[in-house]
Amino acid sequence: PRDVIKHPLQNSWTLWYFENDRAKNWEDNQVEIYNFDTVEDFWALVNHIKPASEIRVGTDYSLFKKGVRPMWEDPANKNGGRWLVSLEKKQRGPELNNCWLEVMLCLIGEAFDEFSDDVCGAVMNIRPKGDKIGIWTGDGTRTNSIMEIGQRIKSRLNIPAKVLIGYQLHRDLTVKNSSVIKNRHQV
Amino acid sequence: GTRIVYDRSFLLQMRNSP
Repeated sequence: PRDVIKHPLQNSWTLWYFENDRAKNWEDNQVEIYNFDTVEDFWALVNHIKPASEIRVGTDYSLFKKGVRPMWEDPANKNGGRWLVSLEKKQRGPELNNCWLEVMLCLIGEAFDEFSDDVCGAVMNIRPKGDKIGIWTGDGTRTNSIMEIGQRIKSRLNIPAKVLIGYQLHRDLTVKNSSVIKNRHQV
Repeated sequence: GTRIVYDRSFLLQMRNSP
């Protein structure tokens, strides 16, 4: 019967969890939690794990296409960058949970249409100074696609027009002493 | 090629279906 068949996603995805255990090296602290490729399995996961606002400060959730590790060193990320959405501390609660869920729905639902192929994944950082959600794309030179993705992120997250979000290249982040990260694009 | 797209209302509707 129709309802037994699960709804397939365009891509397979992996949810990762990062916790900074100083005894281990950074890459080993990224733990694969679960792979899924249907709507039903996505919800089974999300309904099962702690929501974003309840995981410890200093940890991350990341959702990436299967085979892409949630780090700029991965070949799929190396030449790309991220749209960065910064939240205030007081938003760590339902607002953060809704924002992260909406980003995940954009990813698994291919909300960027043909530009979805440029999307690698998204990272959610829980940090003392304020939480951040980054939506990662794989090629920092594809301006048209990057801007389209940025526009849709703003509308899906109901970010007011006057509030700008910036797109940063990963390689700009690796410049050690740079305090101010250059936004290559804004929308 | 074709792309499997789900809009948010459909996905949210699926959240609690058995």
